[in-house]
Amino acid sequence: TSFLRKLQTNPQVRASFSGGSNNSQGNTFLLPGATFATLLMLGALHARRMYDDRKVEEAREKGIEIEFKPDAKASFLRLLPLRSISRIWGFMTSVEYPVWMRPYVYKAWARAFHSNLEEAALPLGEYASLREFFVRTLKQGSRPIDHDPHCLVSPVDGIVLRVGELKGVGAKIEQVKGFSYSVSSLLGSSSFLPMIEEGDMHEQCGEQESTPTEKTKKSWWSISLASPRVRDTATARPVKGLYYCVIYLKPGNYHRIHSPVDWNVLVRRHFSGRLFPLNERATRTIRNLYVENERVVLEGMWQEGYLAMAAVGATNIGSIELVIEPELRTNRQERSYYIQSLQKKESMNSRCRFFEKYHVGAFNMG
Amino acid sequence: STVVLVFQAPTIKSPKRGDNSNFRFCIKRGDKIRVGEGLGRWQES
Repeated sequence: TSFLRKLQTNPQVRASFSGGSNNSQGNTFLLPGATFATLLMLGALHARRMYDDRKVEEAREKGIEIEFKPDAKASFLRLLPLRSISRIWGFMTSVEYPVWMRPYVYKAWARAFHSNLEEAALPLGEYASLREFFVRTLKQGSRPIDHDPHCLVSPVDGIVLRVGELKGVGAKIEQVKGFSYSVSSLLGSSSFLPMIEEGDMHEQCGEQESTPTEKTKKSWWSISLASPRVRDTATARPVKGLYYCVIYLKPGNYHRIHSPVDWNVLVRRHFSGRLFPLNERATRTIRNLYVENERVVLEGMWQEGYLAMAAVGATNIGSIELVIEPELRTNRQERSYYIQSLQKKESMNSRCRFFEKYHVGAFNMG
Repeated sequence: STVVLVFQAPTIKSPKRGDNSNFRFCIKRGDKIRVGEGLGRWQES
């Protein structure tokens, strides 16, 4: 007690213990200073992101297309264990809430991600967990269906990112201006995608065949630089009338996938992969986004020919469920590439009817 | 999450041009679309 009293009354002793009056002041402000600096840094990063997004939005309004530009954040994302993070998120969101708490949680979610709660088929209190709420069904009649027999309808709710016809060698889809990926790499190299070898195409079009010298040059380059897999896709072109459509689902959207037409699913492929975010920013900064991410591909035939639907998972939404194959589990600890022929498995009803009451599958948290 | 749809659309047999597709998208990039709404249409050949 006497020591503390001395310390309080004698400024010299106090200074000798604290290492001088300046240091004492420094220690007092050390923690708030660090907190302030961190907050300032986070604020600056957020402001910069908002500024960038606004610039992108302004450019889009002017009709200027944003080009592919990888950044440090994209490289940093490659280091994160996004699959494990998604599994933890899936586990956390499958925890059941007390009934009184459910409406508050789901309303907060809906406010954050602009979901329309009036469309939900059940009262909010009946969804036991956020995971269950995320794949909620809709009230009857909330999605009018276009029954025109000469129309292909959307299988999901979302924003159209790309549409077009597959043309040219390699059949590529543009991820963003300046970067494209081949459809074969998305659907699988052994997909049934109707392609014509370039030689056959020339014969079909009645074009003159290349001279022997040109042929030799082509084979030299292809042998030297290309792997057999690349060579296969590089020499083939899609048949006439092959189209694609890329639809992005925001977190607040209805997350069930329906059948766009009446079709027979022949093969299901599961590609175990990364779980990068799939938002607009990610599409213009991360290379091969759709080809690298976890996905399930359904391939089959409809009355007009080939049809494939690829459901690509994203961060925290890597659990893709299929009604025609309930045992399928995605984003598991072990990575795998797995093909399942749905034709051979008699227990499966591989025929997906156009927009019937039952959906084909769903994206879920996890 | 994202869905990529790849499909073969109806074609018309044209003696002059060979096979010709008459499928047209009724949506464009940036459009919001909902389940059951038309993506594209074609005319009966």
